[in-house]
Amino acid sequence: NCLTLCRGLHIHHTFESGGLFPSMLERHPELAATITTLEAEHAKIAGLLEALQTLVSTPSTTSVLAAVDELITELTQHLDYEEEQLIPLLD
Amino acid sequence: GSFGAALRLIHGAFRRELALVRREVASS
Repeated sequence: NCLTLCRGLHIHHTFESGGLFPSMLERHPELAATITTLEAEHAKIAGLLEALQTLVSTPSTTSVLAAVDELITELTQHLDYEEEQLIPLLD
Repeated sequence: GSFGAALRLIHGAFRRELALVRREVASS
């Protein structure tokens, strides 16, 4: 489940960075700073996902749990910010 | 309209899945 989630998140963020963000930026140039922040968060989350995928192959549950908690913190913050900034413009 | 709702749905699914993964890791 953990690896499936990592792959799913990676694909989702790749779609946003490659399709959604450029198209929104074209229609709403004022979003430039927001998109830059979201892209930086995508890069940070990609690093966390990579670290988690490496940890899953090691036997220590404690370190995996810490990595999952860190991912939850970062991702929750990222999703909240993205919804707050983009959804009013998509609706 | 529907695109915003779709994004929220996708995000909701990731939030739920991640909480599930956390429970699985914590109980393993």
